[in-house]
Amino acid sequence: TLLGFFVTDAPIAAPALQKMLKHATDRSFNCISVDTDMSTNDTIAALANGVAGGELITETHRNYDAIQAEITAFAKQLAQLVVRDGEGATKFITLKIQDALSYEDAKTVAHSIANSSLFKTAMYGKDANWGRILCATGYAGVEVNPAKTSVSFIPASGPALQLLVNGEPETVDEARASEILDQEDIEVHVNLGTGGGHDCEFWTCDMSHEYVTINGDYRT
Amino acid sequence: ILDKSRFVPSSGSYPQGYKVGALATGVKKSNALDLSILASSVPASAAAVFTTNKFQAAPVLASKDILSTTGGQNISAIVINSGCANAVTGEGGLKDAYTMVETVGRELGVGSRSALVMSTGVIGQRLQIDKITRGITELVGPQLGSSHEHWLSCARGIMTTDTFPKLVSKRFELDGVTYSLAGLAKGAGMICPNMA
Repeated sequence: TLLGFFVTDAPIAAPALQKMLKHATDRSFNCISVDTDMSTNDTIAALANGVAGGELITETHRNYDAIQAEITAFAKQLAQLVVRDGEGATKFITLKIQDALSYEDAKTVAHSIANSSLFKTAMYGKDANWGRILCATGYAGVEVNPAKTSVSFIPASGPALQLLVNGEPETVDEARASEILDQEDIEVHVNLGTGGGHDCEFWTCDMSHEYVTINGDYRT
Repeated sequence: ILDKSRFVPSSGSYPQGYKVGALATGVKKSNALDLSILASSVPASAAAVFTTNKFQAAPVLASKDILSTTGGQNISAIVINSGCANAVTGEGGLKDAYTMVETVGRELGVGSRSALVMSTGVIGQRLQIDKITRGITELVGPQLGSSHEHWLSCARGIMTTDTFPKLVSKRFELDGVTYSLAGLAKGAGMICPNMA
């Protein structure tokens, strides 16, 4: 179950706070997956008590966007901590889906990859298995251009490792791939090549033996 | 499995007007912290997003109802228990969720529908509500505080299979006024949220 809250001493009107929270959640907590399962209890709440003073922030206030951006960045930070603590996780994976026809399409593809057991076990096994990424992209049910789709791994430093460019597999430098996949943080870019220009960021983790042990042992 | 202790902050900048804390009520067999409360010194604006799972737990239903009837105004607290999700517990479970809200309201001296409630843990078991209400009474008062340790303790009180408490805070400035933002979360498994 995901639970959380954030609180501020800024003065924010309740309708504005609700709108900010929805915006922030859609780009943070609703963009994470550890194990595909949605709880009966997931809740994120926010309180704003106004003790620090200043003008009341409403939906039309000039500072609305600024405070929404602060809250969204903050929510992403919290959401990413949840992924880092995924049961049995050894990898923190950032998926960047690019050039989808819409944000929703990009998110659907990210969701599909993040929830693929085969992708997650490949990441655990440090295998640059772009075939599993492509497979999960293809069955996501959104418009993609197979002849324009590209997949790459982005290391913390140095050039990207291109695995698939415009639908054609690249010759993979296995030593470089191992070096990248040996890191705790892995970034995967999937460009759908639709010309739509919409992107999405999504965070997930690998699936390890430990995940099975933890959940095989958990008792009701 | 990696050492995650580097993600636990050793200090923070916390917003004014909030006190937090946690204690062990005995609901968790290990006697670990299992009840957390956040209280605002003045009534606050509130908002929340909830699971879209069709089987919504009692605290989800209660908090939605409270936000709906108050319009998200005059909310003074959040109370969270861990170890038991109070999910799929029928009318009795819903009553327990409101009992938590009412007890917090009474102990803080605010309205009976001035708190939001959350639960996490095992599905399908009733809360040990007597332990929880006793815990609320004990926790509200001198045990709540605003230090970094209080915030960290509050984050620990909502953990289940989590390996570290998730707490972040920051300061930002708007129009020359410095504001603070603090937040905490829990979750390690059954994580693929779609909240609305």
